[in-house]
Amino acid sequence: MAKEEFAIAIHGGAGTILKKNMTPAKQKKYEQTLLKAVNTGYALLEQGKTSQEAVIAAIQILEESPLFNAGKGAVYTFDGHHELDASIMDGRTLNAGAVSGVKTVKSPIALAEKVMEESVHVMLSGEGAEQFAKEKGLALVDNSYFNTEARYKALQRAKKKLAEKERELKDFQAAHETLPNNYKYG
Amino acid sequence: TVGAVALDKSGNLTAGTSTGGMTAKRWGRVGDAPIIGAGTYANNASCAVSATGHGEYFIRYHVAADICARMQYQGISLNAAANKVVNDVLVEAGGNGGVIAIDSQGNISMPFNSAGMYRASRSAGQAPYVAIFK
Repeated sequence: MAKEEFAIAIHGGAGTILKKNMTPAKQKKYEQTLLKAVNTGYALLEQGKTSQEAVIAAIQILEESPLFNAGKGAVYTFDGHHELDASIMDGRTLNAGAVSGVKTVKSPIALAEKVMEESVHVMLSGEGAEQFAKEKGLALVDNSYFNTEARYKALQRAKKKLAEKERELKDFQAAHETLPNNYKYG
Repeated sequence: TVGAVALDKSGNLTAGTSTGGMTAKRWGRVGDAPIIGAGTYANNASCAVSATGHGEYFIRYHVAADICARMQYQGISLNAAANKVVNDVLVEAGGNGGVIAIDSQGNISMPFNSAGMYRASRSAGQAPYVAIFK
């Protein structure tokens, strides 16, 4: 019998992850969360579940961790809030679902899946996406649910850099261009 | 940004991405994560991709769909297509970041041109692989 092929890969973001900032204890936390997410998805595949179920389950574990810039660990906007985006695509039907700029949806990937499966659209944004989430009974939270100390400090550092550069360059866009790459990453 | 790509026992591929966006973003700025073809793409005829990095570049170079298209139309391997886009095209353009990708044979490729990428993978019957740096 042909060997059953199934597999999963996950990521928690790329960027200027500097070894000097990564203590062994911190690195272990990241690796343990990645391991939990990939094994959760793998177990579903091994049980014969769909790749869609595996992708959603793995991403929701990372959305619920404050370590990664998604869901619970989302970064702050310039105004001190959180705006989240997500998307999903089915390779068999080429159907897809996506949401952008949502503020009160606990699991953005779950909403993207609803858009894919229960709407005639591919992408919903902002208040419309929130309305759709409410109608579909998804878990909604206050925007402050996504607050974390570490990300708030990152926002303060970014705004300080931006203010310095904006004074010098007299232009926000130009100042933003000068920010180190890690401020430009999703 | 976080993402996952998977191949199931029925041979179907799925890709998903979720993000909190960019620190200090203004004016409702949206990056590649929710843009199908840029940060997320899946096609059983080629591969499934989830991306992370400097969103504006991943949108302009439609990175996720480009990797799958190169496989489908040039007949090159997943690894060749993913590395060409991430380590040639994007580097040339000045776009930092990386992708995770899987094809319908279960091959996995996770190239990145930044200092690090949080990533993990697991294939049928094998132990999990977890890494952060090169």
